[in-house]
Amino acid sequence: YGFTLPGWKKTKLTYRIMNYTPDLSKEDVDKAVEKAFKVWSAVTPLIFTRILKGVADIMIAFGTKVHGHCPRYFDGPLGVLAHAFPPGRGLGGDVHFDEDEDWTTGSSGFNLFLVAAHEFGHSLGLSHSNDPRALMFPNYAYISPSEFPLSPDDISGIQSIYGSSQNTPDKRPTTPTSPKICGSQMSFDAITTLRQEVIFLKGRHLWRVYPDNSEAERELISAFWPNLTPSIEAAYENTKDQILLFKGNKFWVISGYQVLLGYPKNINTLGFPKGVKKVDAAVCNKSTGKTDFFIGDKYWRFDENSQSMEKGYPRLTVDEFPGISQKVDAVFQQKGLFYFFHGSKQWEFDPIAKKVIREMKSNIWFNC
Amino acid sequence: LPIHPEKNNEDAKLVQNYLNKFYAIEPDPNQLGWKINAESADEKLQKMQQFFGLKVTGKLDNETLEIMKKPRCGVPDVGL
Repeated sequence: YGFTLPGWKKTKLTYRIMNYTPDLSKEDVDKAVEKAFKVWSAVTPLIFTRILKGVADIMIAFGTKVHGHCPRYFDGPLGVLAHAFPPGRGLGGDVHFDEDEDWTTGSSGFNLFLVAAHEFGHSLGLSHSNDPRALMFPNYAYISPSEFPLSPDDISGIQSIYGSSQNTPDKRPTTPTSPKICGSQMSFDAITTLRQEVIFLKGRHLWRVYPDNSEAERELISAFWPNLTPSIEAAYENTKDQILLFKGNKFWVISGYQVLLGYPKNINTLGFPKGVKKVDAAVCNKSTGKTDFFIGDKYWRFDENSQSMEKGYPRLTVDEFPGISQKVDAVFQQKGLFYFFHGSKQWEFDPIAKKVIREMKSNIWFNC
Repeated sequence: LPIHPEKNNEDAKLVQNYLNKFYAIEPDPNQLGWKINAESADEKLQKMQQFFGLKVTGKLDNETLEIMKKPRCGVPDVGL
């Protein structure tokens, strides 16, 4: 992390929303901004109060290209999304969002809450962090709203300026920041076997399950693989005692918990055409040595022996796996059977009989 | 910048713009005097590659260019 001292000399700060974006309702903007301030007040003694007129410490506005007296300009869609100024008078603390972006409350476009939380970090005196898991990393990365967006690096940074919230009751979310594994809506980003274990990945966390005794250990992904970004999208164990992890158009190969040198590589080195931008799920059938990559409603087949994509793909998933008609979030093989996951459900599939045997909740593998 | 001639000038402009925006020492907007940043493009490029954990060569490569094209915050990566 980095910071520009001296920060604000007071802990009670005011903010004012000067205008709104047509992309969202006013309520959504108000809520996103309030929630973004709560991220920082949860880990510091800072208290944020909204005012509706007059000059606030943190003035928030949407603008395009050259906007007001701001010395920095926006650049149209994409590129620069927003900026903010460190604590101080005049422009100090102010936050500007580029109205030429597509502001959303979800994972499409740019999530206003996440960008606002980042910019408020600057308004409080933080500069950019070079830790890719940090909220204060310069590049935009979507994080599931159920996750608390601050990484340990962010928290250390802001507390080096304002101290922790020890003199006020700790306002960090009481619920653990990892998703509730036994929640009825629990879904997963990716799942892979690893020798005797099954590893479930979601956001920043992973759970290692030993199916025979359904014990589960939760860990931070960064505890295993410090340089990996959160929210892995697909994972599988190949025939060489390695696992491959996928995010966007990149993949990593891991052998014995070590990320192999030279990774990440682009997925088109596996034989995907340029148009393929990401993989939803993947599983290697240990009996055939073939790996199926699931993307949307189709799948590609990769031969682990020849290390090449087979001809004649992609094909419709439902043709080879009758009953698996929705997008595959995650899939793994256990004792010869495939387990396909979508949302909070999973389907046990017999690849020989080519039929779904049963449908279950996604988290039956945990001792819920 | 040591950019290969075949690199279209759009990338060249993007790189120049990126380095000037995020790796030039930005003066404090509330002060009158604006310091001109004399660092060369190679030095700025090396700083950017170091910040993002890339191979620090001062030469433009695909990985560096890819990072520069990602949507990001407009605050410079080097101190005010």
